Amino acid sequence: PPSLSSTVAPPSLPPYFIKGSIIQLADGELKRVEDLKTEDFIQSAEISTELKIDSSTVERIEGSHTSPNFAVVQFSVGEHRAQVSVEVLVEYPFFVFGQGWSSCCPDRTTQLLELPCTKLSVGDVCISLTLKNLR
Amino acid sequence: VPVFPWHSLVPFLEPSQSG
Repeated sequence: PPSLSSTVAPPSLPPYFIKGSIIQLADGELKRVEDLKTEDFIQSAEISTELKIDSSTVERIEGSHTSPNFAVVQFSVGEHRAQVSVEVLVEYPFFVFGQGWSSCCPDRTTQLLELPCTKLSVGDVCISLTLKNLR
Repeated sequence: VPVFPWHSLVPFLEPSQSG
């Protein structure tokens, strides 16, 4: 078969999802990625001058047309319920409100990153970022 | 040891403009 064209997502996972990675919160506190809680993101966004947290509800999860290693996740974002689709590696973790790290293929996430992870499902509400209104 | 900012970990999803 012909080679696949490039996809919108990076070919490998970013290093900060590996268990033990040190994350700096907006107030300067350092935490390991696996220890992050919903409140850490909320409090960091409150301090941030540019970023705010949106609630992004998973509306659909399907396999990518370009590669079996990728999935397309469709979100309903924010109060206006804007529809946004992202193509990600199946092991790419999202942070679900009140629950923690979740991915389309949690076994792979745990295997590759050692990051404790649950299965991302339709209806899950993920933390996403958007810009604060700058007027 | 590298230190990563908190906002790297969650996706930036830009909702469509309205209002």
